[in-house]
Amino acid sequence: FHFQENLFLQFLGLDKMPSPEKFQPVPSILKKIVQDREAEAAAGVAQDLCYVKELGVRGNMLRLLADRGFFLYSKKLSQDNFCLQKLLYFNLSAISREEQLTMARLGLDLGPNSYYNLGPDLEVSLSVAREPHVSGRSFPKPGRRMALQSVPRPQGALHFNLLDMAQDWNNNPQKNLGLFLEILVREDRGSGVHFQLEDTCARLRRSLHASLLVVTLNPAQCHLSSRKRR
Amino acid sequence: AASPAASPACRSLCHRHQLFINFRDLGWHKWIIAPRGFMANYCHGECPFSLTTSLNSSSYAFMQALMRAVDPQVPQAVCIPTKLSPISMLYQDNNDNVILRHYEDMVVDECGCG
Repeated sequence: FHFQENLFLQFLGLDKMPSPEKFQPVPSILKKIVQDREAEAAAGVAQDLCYVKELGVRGNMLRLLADRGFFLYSKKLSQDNFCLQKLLYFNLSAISREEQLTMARLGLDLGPNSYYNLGPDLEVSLSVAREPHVSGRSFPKPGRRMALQSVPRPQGALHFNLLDMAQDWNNNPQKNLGLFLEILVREDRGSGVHFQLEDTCARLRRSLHASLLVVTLNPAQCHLSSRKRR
Repeated sequence: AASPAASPACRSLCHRHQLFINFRDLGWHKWIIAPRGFMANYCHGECPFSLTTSLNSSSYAFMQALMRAVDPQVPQAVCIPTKLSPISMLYQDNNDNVILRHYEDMVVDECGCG
């Protein structure tokens, strides 16, 4: 059976059998797409597999890319209400030349929160990472700011449109240095809340989860469907 | 598990056989998130000339069967899928990326002679 298994893996575009230690969190939108398509197939409803109606974009392949970045620790974290800094990095090399990017959405999950355990409001800043000019230092620096968003708590996942940037990265992989994420707390550091803020930041570092949802369209695989529709 | 035919006489005629492959049996449940298995239905059975018109056949299957009656070298019409449906697969790759991919014409819904 081993031989056939390899063929199946190739069919899926995999080199070898994946062996994840644990499953990555799957966003509800992906689960919904799967469930909807299964229900439509079972009901015999004709489907356009090259249009993702739940996201409103053309595409026949969705990838939730895992963040390969790392946390940064600097002196700045102890001042100016800085909470955390992190380099976000997404490897787009799995996207083949034939595929056209139609959507790239960054998802930032700041972790669970509830009205019973309200944290301070946050400010999320997202910048393009640039290479450090100082030789011998490997830490990236924040470049052009892409987004600055105030985040009242509790808050679910935050989403940012990165299509233009992902297209640029995909065309020029050497430009992909990642994104620079900074999170600040918006409360004043009064004497009574200092410990609580540090606790909030430590909790954020533990629970922060970033992923990039990328939708691509392979015209060769979608040509037939569009002809069928016509 | 093959679906039972209506009667012994019909058992050998072209029809869809249901077959479900559970990914857990293959150990693939460790990286395939959804679905839990694959409906690997297949078509099997005879396509006799007398029944090519009733076995969900294409017009060409009838013509082929007719030609075969004249010239035995013409191959017999064969039992093939006549209606297929797609599947979506959600799995995790070697880089911890979650992939959702759609595959057209993956599940056999109906069979016929062609």
